[in-house]
Amino acid sequence: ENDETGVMDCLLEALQSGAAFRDRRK
Amino acid sequence: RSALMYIQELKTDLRDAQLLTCLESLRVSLNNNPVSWVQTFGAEGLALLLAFLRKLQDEKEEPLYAGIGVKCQHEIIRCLKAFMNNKHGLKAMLTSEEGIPLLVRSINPKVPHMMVDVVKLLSAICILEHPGNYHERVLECITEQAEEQEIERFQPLLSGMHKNSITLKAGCMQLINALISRVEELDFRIHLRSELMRLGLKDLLKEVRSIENEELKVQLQVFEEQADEDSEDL
Repeated sequence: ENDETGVMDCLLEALQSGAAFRDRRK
Repeated sequence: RSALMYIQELKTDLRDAQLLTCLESLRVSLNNNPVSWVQTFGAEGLALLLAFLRKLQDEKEEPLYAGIGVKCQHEIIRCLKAFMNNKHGLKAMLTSEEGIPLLVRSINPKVPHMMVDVVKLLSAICILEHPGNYHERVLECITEQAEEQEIERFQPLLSGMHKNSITLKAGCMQLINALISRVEELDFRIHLRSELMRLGLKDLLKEVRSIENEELKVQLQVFEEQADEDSEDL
């Protein structure tokens, strides 16, 4: 059940760090 | 309290302080209970939250946006974030017809602390890898909302950038980056950037570059890097 939590936290972290955009480019 | 008890409570005609207390308690429950609890709250609970959000948005504007109605709206946004923090809740929100439009309707530069949370949630929705292309849905809702208000579609984001809150400036840039980066066509990415620049982002960027803030710097760097890469490709 724990695997299903924190989805939004992960997305927000990836956005804030810029990783969400860098991963996309690679 | 169980999820069903909250559903029952939200079905009553809650107002002002009572509603705020219920929402604060619900947010804690959504954050701290197992996924099964959120699942029980489910689509029915979500629909009740969204109905309250719409009702509060439709109510007459309060002076200085400091009243309890705005506090309730912000608490609903926080509840939605907690609800969407697992795949079941996220799916329920994305498949609900009103979810994204009502979030977009909550982009209000007159309430900067709430707007930060809203633009961040919308950014997260934009970057979801899904055939539903949620970034298109978000942009569509932003466009429709602006048409209704008879303003330029990115005006609220630019107004947010003008506010003193650095967190809001970073949040607005994050949503701009999320919207542009997910667009497949080079031409359309360039079009969106030039639309923003024409609206005033060009001058704003010069101002905000000097602000010493890591979160903002990351977003400015992403914006400029992606613009440079697209220029080269062009």
